[in-house]
Amino acid sequence: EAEPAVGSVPGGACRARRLYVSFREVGWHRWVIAPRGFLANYCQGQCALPAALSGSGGPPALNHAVLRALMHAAAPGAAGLPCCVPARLSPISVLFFDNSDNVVLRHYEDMVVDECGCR
Amino acid sequence: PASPGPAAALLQALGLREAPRGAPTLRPVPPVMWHLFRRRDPQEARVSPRRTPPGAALRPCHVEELGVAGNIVRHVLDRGASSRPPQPASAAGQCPEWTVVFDLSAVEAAERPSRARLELRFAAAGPAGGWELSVARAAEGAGPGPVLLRQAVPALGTPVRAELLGTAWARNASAPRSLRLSLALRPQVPATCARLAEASLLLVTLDPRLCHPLARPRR
Repeated sequence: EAEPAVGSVPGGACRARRLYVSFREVGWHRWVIAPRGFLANYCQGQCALPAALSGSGGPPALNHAVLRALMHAAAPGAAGLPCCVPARLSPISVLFFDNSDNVVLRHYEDMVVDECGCR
Repeated sequence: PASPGPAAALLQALGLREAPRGAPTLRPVPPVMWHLFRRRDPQEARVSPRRTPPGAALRPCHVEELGVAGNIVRHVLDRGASSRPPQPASAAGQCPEWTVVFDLSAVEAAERPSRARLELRFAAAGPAGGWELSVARAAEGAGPGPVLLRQAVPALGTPVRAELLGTAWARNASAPRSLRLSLALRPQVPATCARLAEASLLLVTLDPRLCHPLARPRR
């Protein structure tokens, strides 16, 4: 289930939004033992100023994304706005049966969006 | 096997050779695998933080419980169980030997084994007095090779565990397609022979393509 995006243009500033991935919906539930699904989340939102200024928890920092947002404010046709993308991700582990009937625990990096940022 | 294209790439990303058939029928999930999963699953840990002390960020590509580097843990059942006679014939006075076979074809050549733990469960606790387990490699259709591992076994009531890496399995060797072992359990004092109920292998590997090379154990 995903948090509804507001209208066509993603509403609000760039941030992580809730997205629950159910393995049943992707058809993996017959061989994945656990988890049944997981909170993957996703990034969406505006990267115009001042949202582009908000660093990950620290003080606002001047960086490429801020300059692009500034350029966009000064001359909208010059370059698009920066993108709202994952800034911090975390892993999950999946317990499943492989085709040799082994029970496998496998670690997958970068599966959960914890934080988003403008890049 | 998946047709080339996005499906094959997805399966490869999952570490699977072909699309999984689905849950096998009579294969319960071993408690050790549940335990390792619950310790590893960050979202499970978020749900029940008591399992993971605060701030104890789990190191990626490390299996804390087993104290080794690794991002894949497999519980492999002995293939030889079904073909093993109920109690193999044994020379007079000798306890029987068993051949166990572990199918490791699912392990990719790039994976580096960091732990290979043999686990044996016996049908009955057997008399006190202690036993000696010996492990040898067994080639297909040939007798057992030289004994590679001998281990004292005080009792048979709990699972008997033996570390194979570095003895029956060379430490830097990648996984064979199948591992055949010849096992013998000799009582220290004349006693009835034990009966092997289940043999399994807990194999931890590290895929260097997804993890940093095998980190040297800290001093």
